Amino acid sequence: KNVYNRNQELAEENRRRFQQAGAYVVNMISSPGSGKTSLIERLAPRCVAAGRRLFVIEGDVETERDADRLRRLGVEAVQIQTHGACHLDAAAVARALAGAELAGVDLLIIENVGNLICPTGFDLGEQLRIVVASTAEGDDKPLKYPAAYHKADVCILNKMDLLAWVDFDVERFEAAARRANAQLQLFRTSCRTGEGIDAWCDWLMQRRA
Amino acid sequence: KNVYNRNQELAEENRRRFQQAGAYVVNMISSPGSGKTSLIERLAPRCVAAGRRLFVIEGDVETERDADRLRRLGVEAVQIQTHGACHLDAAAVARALAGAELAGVDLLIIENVGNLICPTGFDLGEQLRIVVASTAEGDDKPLKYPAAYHKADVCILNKMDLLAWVDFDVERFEAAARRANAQLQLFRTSCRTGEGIDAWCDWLMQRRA
Ligand SMILES: Nc1nc2c(ncn2[C@@H]2O[C@H](COP(=O)(O)OP(=O)(O)OP(=O)(O)O)[C@@H](O)[C@H]2O)c(=O)[nH]1
Ligand SMILES: Nc1nc2c(ncn2[C@@H]2O[C@H](COP(=O)(O)OP(=O)(O)OP(=O)(O)O)[C@@H](O)[C@H]2O)c(=O)[nH]1
Ligand SMILES: [Mg+2]
Ligand SMILES: [Mg+2]
Ligand SMILES: [Zn+2]
Ligand SMILES: [Zn+2]
Repeated sequence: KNVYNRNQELAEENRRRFQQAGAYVVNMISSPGSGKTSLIERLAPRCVAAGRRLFVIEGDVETERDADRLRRLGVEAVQIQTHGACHLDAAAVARALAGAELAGVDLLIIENVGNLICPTGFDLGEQLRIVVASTAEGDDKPLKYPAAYHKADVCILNKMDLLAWVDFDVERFEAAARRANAQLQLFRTSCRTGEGIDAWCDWLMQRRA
Repeated sequence: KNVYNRNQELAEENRRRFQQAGAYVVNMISSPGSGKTSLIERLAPRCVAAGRRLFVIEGDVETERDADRLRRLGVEAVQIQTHGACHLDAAAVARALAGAELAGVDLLIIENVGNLICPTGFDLGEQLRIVVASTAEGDDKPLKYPAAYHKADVCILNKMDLLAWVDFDVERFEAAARRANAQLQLFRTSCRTGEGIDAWCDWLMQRRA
């Protein structure tokens, strides 16, 4: 219990700092490989076009690969390597931002470690929590991993382009997601074809701190 | 450290019990939705044909859905619901088997909770550890989640039928998996087309306790 209380205090500190800087902060959670980094790659050019300054904190067990993918697109990105820990916590986020200048950042996205369970228990100071699912993973995940859906504000169903090749019932999935959380805002996307990307990006870029 | 030491003691107890019963025990680990249950669904009829008695312990955060899928095929299956914990441990496995009669079981498969990080740290008393990957998740996972590959004996690359529709380089993936663990035995499968299923099942059914 102490771990969570301590984390909550640090999350509130983060939230105050984000508010002062005027940054709208998002925590993205999914299974490994659902498409979190791919979605941010699609978002980045749209932020530039809309004049919204994007900053990304990447969380992974090992490597800088995800931050490198984004830096190649000109995105300001910081990589946290947990070297074993299965989730980000508020302290890790505060450390990663220790030297950063957040003033002028409009949108701060924290891509959490690929894990549908542990990250859901740790507030990072975000205003919005997005859970990303993929049509390749099966439509039963909202039932089997309910906390990820229950504690999210938005659910993106990604890889819609694979529907013809997998056993996945979109209506069944969305009904299960709504049962876990009736308030959930649902988007359907494909990072391959671009389906639904504009709708999600436009919605996200309209959020204000 | 105490948690791991305590778990190790219980894992050794499990292992003794498995040896006495003559059961060969496998711990299957993957991200959510890589295809663990689907692979067991493909294995089950082949065990019947080969006269090998299969017993499955399913581990999930919530629901009996995976055990129900297997019971529908006539497989003896026990479902553990962790109600939050992100991995199985040796104590959970011992509890699940408390009333079970293992004598006569040839092959005991423990399908772990869908999580590529935490389950790798907990020995359950198994003789073999299989990590399942999917072509839909990206070919960078052995680099980003190295412990899952380093601590495995076998790696199954599943969903080979999706290769034409995803960015996935099989050679790059397998080279990365071998870098994490040079001893790794690699299989390529598709639960949809049946590709590679006989080769994996035949290899597994030949193992002896
Ligand atoms: N077909 C298809 N593939 C996609 C789509 N989005 C992402 N991918 C692929 O899915 C794989 C994983 O994508 P990532 O963006 O790296 O996923 P991630 O959630 O960031 O992964 P982690 O950071 O390891 O948790 C890559 O091979 C992508 O090319 C999509 O909409 N359709
Ligand atoms: N195209 C394709 N889909 C597959 C294959 N194997 C499994 N699937 C699909 O992938 C989804 C997830 O499969 P499961 O077997 O439930 O995966 P799992 O690893 O047991 O999932 P969890 O128990 O939740 O961790 C389902 O929709 C399956 O139909 C395959 O080889 N090819
Ligand atoms: Mg990523
Ligand atoms: Mg399963
Ligand atoms: Zn964890
Ligand atoms: Zn864990």
